[in-house]
Amino acid sequence: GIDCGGDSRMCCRQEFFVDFKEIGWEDWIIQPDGYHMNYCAGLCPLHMAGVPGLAASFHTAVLNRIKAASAAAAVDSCCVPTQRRPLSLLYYDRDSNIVKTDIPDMIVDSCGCT
Amino acid sequence: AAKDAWCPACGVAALAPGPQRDALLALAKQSILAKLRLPARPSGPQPPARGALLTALRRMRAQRSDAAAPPGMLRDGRVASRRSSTPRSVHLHFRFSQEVAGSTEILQATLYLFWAAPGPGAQPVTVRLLQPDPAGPNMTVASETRLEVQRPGWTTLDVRAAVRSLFGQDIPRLTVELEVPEDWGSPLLSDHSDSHWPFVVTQARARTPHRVHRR
Repeated sequence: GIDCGGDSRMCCRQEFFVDFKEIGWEDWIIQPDGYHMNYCAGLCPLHMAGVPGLAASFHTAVLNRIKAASAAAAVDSCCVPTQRRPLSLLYYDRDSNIVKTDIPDMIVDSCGCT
Repeated sequence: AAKDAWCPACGVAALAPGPQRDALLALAKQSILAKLRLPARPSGPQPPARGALLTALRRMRAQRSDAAAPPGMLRDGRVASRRSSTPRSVHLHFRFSQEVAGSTEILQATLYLFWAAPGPGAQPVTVRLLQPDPAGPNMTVASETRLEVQRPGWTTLDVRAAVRSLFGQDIPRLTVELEVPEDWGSPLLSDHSDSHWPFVVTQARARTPHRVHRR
């Protein structure tokens, strides 16, 4: 996958940091101070459908040209996470017990077109 | 645009930066609470109750004033009361409840002594188990053990034979004499709580099949 930057409008991963202090959660979340949530944004034209990100091989590029030429139903695909990581949290629960837990799929590592 | 709206992740990118940031932060909060199965964010740790805090501070202050006392200064305890003894030795008396006295078989008996901070190097301590002299009012030495105390901590001594011989007496009482070097003062910990006072653990088998285990 590729990271968004410059004027790319194609499907890419947008960096986004959630600072727990900024949302007023630093009193019950002990560690970490925040986390890189990130999200996916950008266009997924037909010929990009079904490939993970845009760092495609030569083979994929040729395949895409064929798809584009086929002008099938002009329905775009969607830019979604293709790789995610868990978020490890150390926090106080409702009874003020200290709990350590790993929440799956909270950090977006890369994006691609469905 | 409407066409993008059907992608769950596409709608957010189309927002203006301000509302987009708010929407993303709301999304982050919602997904964390949902995955932690919390209906709302916890209120965070409650400070300890004022009473508990005052008790803890009072106990700390008491310990600190104890620590200020000269090392080795003994305070009267419940388990082993001190008798008048020569400056070099301390007598400890251990009484056994009638329940244990009634039982016939002593399986094991161990004396636990907690040494305060001895002086530099090893300190020789003589532990004598005394028993009443049948012929008169004095005490005779049933056994004598010499220990080398290297560092503070618990020392154990097997006193099974001495405790077994007690149960011929009408009031089973074990007397222990500790003899320490002149300049060491008293060997036992000057601890205001009973947790470091000497004690004897005895395991006895009563007539009935159940066991009696007393400290």
